[in-house]
Amino acid sequence: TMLGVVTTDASVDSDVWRKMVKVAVNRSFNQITVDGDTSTNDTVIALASGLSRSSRLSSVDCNEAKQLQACLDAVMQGLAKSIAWDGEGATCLIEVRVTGANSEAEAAKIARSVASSSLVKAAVYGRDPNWGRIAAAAGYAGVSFYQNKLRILLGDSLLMDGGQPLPFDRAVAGNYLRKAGETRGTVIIDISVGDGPGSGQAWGCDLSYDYVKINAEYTT
Amino acid sequence: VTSSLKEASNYIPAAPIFLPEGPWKQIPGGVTAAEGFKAAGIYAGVRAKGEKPDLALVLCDVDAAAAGAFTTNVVAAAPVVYCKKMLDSSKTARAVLINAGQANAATGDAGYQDVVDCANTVAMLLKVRSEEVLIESTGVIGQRIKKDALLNSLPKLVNSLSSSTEGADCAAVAITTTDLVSKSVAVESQVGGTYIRVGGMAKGSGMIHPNMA
Repeated sequence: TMLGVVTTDASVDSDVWRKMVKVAVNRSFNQITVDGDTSTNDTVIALASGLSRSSRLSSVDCNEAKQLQACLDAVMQGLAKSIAWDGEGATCLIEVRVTGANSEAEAAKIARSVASSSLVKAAVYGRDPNWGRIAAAAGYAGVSFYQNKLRILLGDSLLMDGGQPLPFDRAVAGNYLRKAGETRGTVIIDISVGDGPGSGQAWGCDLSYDYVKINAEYTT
Repeated sequence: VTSSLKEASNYIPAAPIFLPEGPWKQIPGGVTAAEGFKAAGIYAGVRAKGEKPDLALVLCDVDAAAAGAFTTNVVAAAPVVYCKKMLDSSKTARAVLINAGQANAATGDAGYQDVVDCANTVAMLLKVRSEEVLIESTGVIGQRIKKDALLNSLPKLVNSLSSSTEGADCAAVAITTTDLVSKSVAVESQVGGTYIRVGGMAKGSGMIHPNMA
């Protein structure tokens, strides 16, 4: 289960605040995954006191609302990434960034598909730069894109471009994964699926033996 | 509060926070960083094992514009059903009570009544309307909350409320379950030339694939 409470002293109309919170949740908590199980209790409550003496926001389209939205996104993303980093049994955070999709929603869907793939997560734990599993998880996300536009980077290692697998230094890519695991660091997977304006991110963690151990012992 | 924080930090450390870059500055405080908010976290004897803090409260001094996002799992826990109902009828809220230990999910009508009883007692102690008290629960699915222990601890919890960073940190620890770290962050930035603050806390480690609406 994930729970969250977010507070601000910005002054904002209730209807506007609800729209902003929905957008921020979709860009943060709804883009994390640890084990693919959706809880019965997931909740985020967001409260705005209005005590900062800022002018009251009554529209989501004004510049001030965009500034507050950016702050809200940042706080929720910071918290969401900490949850993924702290995933049961995890040794590292996985950040999947997708660009070139037709929309933010499509990019986000592809990113989450890759972040939630058990095979990708297990490969990261095995320190295996397995571009095939990343490509496959992008492909079954339910978003149409041209396979010959697929580009995959693991850290600084370009593994696939124009839909073609590339020769790469396996030791360098493997060490990148190993170092992230040893330092509880972050593995970054960059994926491009075309030339569209849509970009999105998702966050997950690697899948270790400990995940099974923890949940075999935590009874319902 | 200070002794509570020492106690709380003995259980789990704070998480590294991966804030995106932007025109904001990270500041201490979590949920209490913004003007008008107090928080507390104490051990209430709700958990099945151990004595890590397990009950948290966040209070706003004024009626706050309130928004919620909730699991779309059809089998929604009693506090989820309760909060959705409250936010359907009210645009504002004053307090959020959170327990760790039992999820109060799949507990039927009795579990829902537990939520109502908790909200009513918090409202009475805080002298606010019951509809303005929201509830979150986390822990083992299928178990009702240990209501007697929870209700008996509420006066101490209310008396522990503080606008300090320590209050926010205690609350962030008290909502954790299998988490290895507590999650709390706050930022300050300008909106239309005025400084505003946004802060938050979260918990989560397993059963994580949110799809909230």
